[in-house]
Amino acid sequence: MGCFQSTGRRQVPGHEDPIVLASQTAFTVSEVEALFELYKSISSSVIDDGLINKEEFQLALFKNRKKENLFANRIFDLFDVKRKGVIDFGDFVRALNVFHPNVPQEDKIDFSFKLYDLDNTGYIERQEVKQMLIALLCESEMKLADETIEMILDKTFLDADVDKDGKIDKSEWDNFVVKNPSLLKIMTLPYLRDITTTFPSFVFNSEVDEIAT
Amino acid sequence: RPVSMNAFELISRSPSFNLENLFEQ
Repeated sequence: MGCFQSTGRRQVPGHEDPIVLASQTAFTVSEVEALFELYKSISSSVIDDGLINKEEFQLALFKNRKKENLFANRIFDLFDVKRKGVIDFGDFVRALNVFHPNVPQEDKIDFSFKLYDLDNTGYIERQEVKQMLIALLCESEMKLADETIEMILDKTFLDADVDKDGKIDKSEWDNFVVKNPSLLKIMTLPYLRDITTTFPSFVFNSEVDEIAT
Repeated sequence: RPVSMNAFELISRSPSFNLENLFEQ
Protein backbone atom coordinates (compact mmCIF):
# COMPACT_ATOMS: atom_id res chain seq x y z
CA MET A 1 0.00 0.00 0.00
CA GLY A 2 1.27 3.45 -0.83
CA CYS A 3 1.04 6.57 1.28
CA PHE A 4 -0.92 8.63 -1.20
CA GLN A 5 -4.51 8.70 -2.26
CA SER A 6 -4.69 6.95 -5.60
CA THR A 7 -5.92 9.28 -8.30
CA GLY A 8 -6.29 6.63 -10.96
CA ARG A 9 -4.17 6.08 -13.99
CA ARG A 10 -3.06 8.82 -16.28
CA GLN A 11 -5.43 9.30 -19.13
CA VAL A 12 -3.19 10.01 -22.07
CA PRO A 13 -4.08 8.95 -25.61
CA GLY A 14 -2.13 5.85 -26.54
CA HIS A 15 -0.92 5.39 -22.97
CA GLU A 16 -1.48 1.68 -22.61
CA ASP A 17 -1.81 0.24 -19.15
CA PRO A 18 1.73 -0.06 -17.67
CA ILE A 19 0.74 -3.31 -15.95
CA VAL A 20 -0.22 -4.85 -19.30
CA LEU A 21 2.92 -3.53 -21.00
CA ALA A 22 5.09 -4.85 -18.17
CA SER A 23 3.47 -8.27 -18.55
CA GLN A 24 4.37 -8.31 -22.25
CA THR A 25 7.95 -7.12 -21.87
CA ALA A 26 11.11 -7.50 -19.76
CA PHE A 27 10.29 -4.19 -18.03
CA THR A 28 8.75 -3.88 -14.58
CA VAL A 29 5.72 -1.64 -14.05
CA SER A 30 8.01 1.03 -12.53
CA GLU A 31 10.25 0.86 -15.56
CA VAL A 32 7.30 1.24 -17.93
CA GLU A 33 6.30 4.33 -15.94
CA ALA A 34 9.87 5.64 -16.22
CA LEU A 35 9.75 5.07 -19.96
CA PHE A 36 6.54 7.09 -20.05
CA GLU A 37 8.41 10.09 -18.63
CA LEU A 38 10.94 9.73 -21.42
CA TYR A 39 8.20 9.18 -23.99
CA LYS A 40 6.39 12.35 -22.89
CA SER A 41 9.55 14.37 -23.30
CA ILE A 42 10.27 13.05 -26.82
CA SER A 43 6.65 13.16 -27.99
CA SER A 44 6.21 16.79 -27.03
CA SER A 45 9.44 18.09 -28.52
CA VAL A 46 7.87 19.34 -31.77
CA ILE A 47 4.12 18.78 -31.58
CA ASP A 48 2.60 18.14 -28.16
CA ASP A 49 0.14 15.47 -29.29
CA GLY A 50 1.32 12.57 -27.14
CA LEU A 51 2.73 10.70 -30.15
CA ILE A 52 6.25 10.53 -31.55
CA ASN A 53 6.48 11.55 -35.20
CA LYS A 54 9.50 11.00 -37.40
CA GLU A 55 10.88 14.48 -36.84
CA GLU A 56 10.70 14.08 -33.06
CA PHE A 57 12.35 10.68 -33.30
CA GLN A 58 15.22 12.08 -35.37
CA LEU A 59 15.54 15.02 -33.04
CA ALA A 60 15.82 12.68 -30.04
CA LEU A 61 18.33 10.48 -31.82
CA PHE A 62 20.60 13.14 -33.30
CA LYS A 63 19.80 16.23 -31.20
CA ASN A 64 19.08 18.08 -34.40
CA ARG A 65 16.56 17.88 -37.21
CA LYS A 66 18.80 16.23 -39.71
CA LYS A 67 17.71 15.59 -43.22
CA GLU A 68 16.36 12.21 -44.23
CA ASN A 69 18.50 9.43 -42.81
CA LEU A 70 18.07 5.90 -44.08
CA PHE A 71 18.88 4.14 -40.80
CA ALA A 72 16.87 6.44 -38.56
CA ASN A 73 13.92 6.06 -40.96
CA ARG A 74 14.28 2.31 -40.85
CA ILE A 75 14.36 2.17 -37.05
CA PHE A 76 11.37 4.52 -36.93
CA ASP A 77 9.46 2.21 -39.30
CA LEU A 78 10.18 -0.79 -37.10
CA PHE A 79 9.02 1.10 -34.00
CA ASP A 80 5.89 2.21 -35.89
CA VAL A 81 4.43 -1.28 -35.83
CA LYS A 82 0.92 -0.15 -36.79
CA ARG A 83 2.20 1.84 -39.77
CA LYS A 84 0.46 5.01 -38.67
CA GLY A 85 3.42 7.31 -39.27
CA VAL A 86 3.70 7.86 -35.51
CA ILE A 87 4.97 5.83 -32.57
CA ASP A 88 2.49 5.49 -29.72
CA PHE A 89 3.56 4.59 -26.20
CA GLY A 90 2.84 0.87 -26.56
CA ASP A 91 4.90 0.71 -29.79
CA PHE A 92 7.71 2.56 -28.04
CA VAL A 93 7.88 0.21 -25.06
CA ARG A 94 7.54 -2.99 -27.09
CA ALA A 95 10.19 -1.93 -29.63
CA LEU A 96 12.62 -0.79 -26.92
CA ASN A 97 12.01 -4.10 -25.20
CA VAL A 98 13.83 -5.87 -28.03
CA PHE A 99 16.95 -3.95 -26.94
CA HIS A 100 16.64 -5.11 -23.32
CA PRO A 101 19.61 -7.23 -22.18
CA ASN A 102 17.28 -9.95 -20.89
CA VAL A 103 15.34 -10.44 -24.11
CA PRO A 104 16.10 -13.68 -25.98
CA GLN A 105 18.70 -13.51 -28.73
CA GLU A 106 16.18 -14.78 -31.30
CA ASP A 107 14.07 -11.64 -30.89
CA LYS A 108 17.14 -9.49 -31.48
CA ILE A 109 18.09 -11.53 -34.53
CA ASP A 110 14.54 -11.18 -35.94
CA PHE A 111 14.57 -7.43 -35.40
CA SER A 112 18.00 -7.01 -37.00
CA PHE A 113 16.86 -9.04 -40.02
CA LYS A 114 13.83 -6.79 -40.48
CA LEU A 115 16.01 -3.73 -40.02
CA TYR A 116 18.25 -4.67 -42.92
CA ASP A 117 15.45 -6.04 -45.13
CA LEU A 118 14.77 -2.51 -46.33
CA ASP A 119 12.04 -3.41 -48.83
CA ASN A 120 10.33 -5.95 -46.55
CA THR A 121 10.74 -8.73 -49.11
CA GLY A 122 11.75 -11.37 -46.57
CA TYR A 123 15.32 -11.30 -47.89
CA ILE A 124 18.30 -9.03 -47.41
CA GLU A 125 19.29 -8.35 -50.98
CA ARG A 126 22.64 -7.28 -52.30
CA GLN A 127 21.34 -3.94 -53.57
CA GLU A 128 19.85 -3.24 -50.11
CA VAL A 129 23.19 -3.89 -48.44
CA LYS A 130 24.88 -1.68 -51.01
CA GLN A 131 22.35 1.07 -50.36
CA MET A 132 23.03 0.86 -46.60
CA LEU A 133 26.77 0.79 -47.12
CA ILE A 134 26.61 3.93 -49.26
CA ALA A 135 24.38 5.61 -46.66
CA LEU A 136 26.91 4.74 -43.95
CA LEU A 137 29.78 6.11 -46.00
CA CYS A 138 27.90 9.37 -46.65
CA GLU A 139 26.96 9.65 -42.98
CA SER A 140 30.53 9.15 -41.80
CA GLU A 141 31.99 11.21 -44.64
CA MET A 142 34.10 8.28 -45.68
CA LYS A 143 34.95 7.68 -49.29
CA LEU A 144 35.46 4.27 -50.82
CA ALA A 145 35.91 3.44 -54.49
CA ASP A 146 32.98 1.63 -56.05
CA GLU A 147 35.15 -1.42 -56.66
CA THR A 148 36.05 -1.49 -52.96
CA ILE A 149 32.36 -1.41 -52.09
CA GLU A 150 31.77 -4.30 -54.49
CA MET A 151 34.65 -6.23 -52.86
CA ILE A 152 33.11 -5.77 -49.43
CA LEU A 153 29.76 -6.93 -50.79
CA ASP A 154 31.36 -9.95 -52.50
CA LYS A 155 33.06 -10.98 -49.29
CA THR A 156 29.92 -10.45 -47.22
CA PHE A 157 27.75 -12.49 -49.57
CA LEU A 158 30.40 -15.19 -49.84
CA ASP A 159 30.14 -15.62 -46.07
CA ALA A 160 26.43 -15.04 -45.58
CA ASP A 161 24.64 -16.17 -48.74
CA VAL A 162 25.26 -19.88 -48.38
CA ASP A 163 22.93 -20.99 -51.18
CA LYS A 164 24.39 -18.37 -53.55
CA ASP A 165 21.08 -16.98 -54.76
CA GLY A 166 22.23 -13.39 -54.33
CA LYS A 167 20.12 -12.69 -51.25
CA ILE A 168 20.27 -13.53 -47.56
CA ASP A 169 17.26 -15.36 -46.19
CA LYS A 170 16.32 -15.57 -42.53
CA SER A 171 18.04 -18.89 -41.83
CA GLU A 172 21.22 -17.68 -43.55
CA TRP A 173 21.03 -14.55 -41.41
CA ASP A 174 20.60 -16.64 -38.24
CA ASN A 175 23.76 -18.60 -39.06
CA PHE A 176 25.66 -15.51 -40.11
CA VAL A 177 25.05 -13.62 -36.85
CA VAL A 178 25.91 -16.68 -34.78
CA LYS A 179 29.30 -16.64 -36.54
CA ASN A 180 29.55 -12.84 -36.20
CA PRO A 181 28.06 -12.05 -32.77
CA SER A 182 29.43 -8.50 -32.84
CA LEU A 183 26.68 -7.68 -35.35
CA LEU A 184 24.14 -7.97 -32.56
CA LYS A 185 25.89 -5.47 -30.30
CA ILE A 186 23.62 -2.69 -31.55
CA MET A 187 20.62 -4.76 -30.50
CA THR A 188 21.30 -4.45 -26.76
CA LEU A 189 21.13 -1.32 -24.64
CA PRO A 190 22.69 -2.10 -21.23
CA TYR A 191 20.91 1.03 -19.94
CA LEU A 192 17.59 -0.75 -20.11
CA ARG A 193 18.52 -3.16 -17.34
CA ASP A 194 18.04 -0.51 -14.69
CA ILE A 195 16.02 2.20 -16.25
CA THR A 196 14.59 3.87 -13.15
CA THR A 197 18.02 5.12 -12.09
CA THR A 198 18.36 6.80 -15.48
CA PHE A 199 15.47 9.12 -14.69
CA PRO A 200 15.93 10.62 -11.22
CA SER A 201 13.10 13.10 -11.78
CA PHE A 202 10.78 10.22 -12.37
CA VAL A 203 10.75 9.32 -8.68
CA PHE A 204 8.96 12.57 -7.93
CA ASN A 205 6.68 12.52 -10.93
CA SER A 206 5.26 9.07 -10.99
CA GLU A 207 2.71 7.10 -9.05
CA VAL A 208 4.90 4.05 -9.04
CA ASP A 209 5.07 3.61 -5.30
CA GLU A 210 1.39 2.82 -5.36
CA ILE A 211 1.69 0.03 -7.85
CA ALA A 212 2.78 -3.48 -7.06
CA THR A 213 5.73 -4.30 -9.29
CA ARG B 1 40.31 -1.56 -42.35
CA PRO B 2 36.94 -1.38 -44.08
CA VAL B 3 37.85 -3.87 -46.80
CA SER B 4 38.56 -6.61 -44.31
CA MET B 5 35.20 -6.12 -42.59
CA ASN B 6 31.88 -7.47 -43.68
CA ALA B 7 29.30 -4.96 -44.84
CA PHE B 8 27.10 -5.37 -41.79
CA GLU B 9 29.96 -4.63 -39.39
CA LEU B 10 30.40 -1.34 -41.19
CA ILE B 11 26.69 -0.59 -41.36
CA SER B 12 26.20 -1.30 -37.67
CA ARG B 13 28.64 1.52 -36.92
CA SER B 14 26.10 4.09 -38.03
CA PRO B 15 25.48 6.60 -35.24
CA SER B 16 21.77 6.21 -36.05
CA PHE B 17 21.85 2.85 -34.32
CA ASN B 18 23.00 4.46 -31.11
CA LEU B 19 19.59 4.39 -29.44
CA GLU B 20 21.18 5.43 -26.14
CA ASN B 21 20.79 8.95 -27.46
CA LEU B 22 17.05 8.57 -26.96
CA PHE B 23 17.67 8.49 -23.23
CA GLU B 24 19.56 11.73 -23.13
CA GLN B 25 16.60 14.09 -23.30
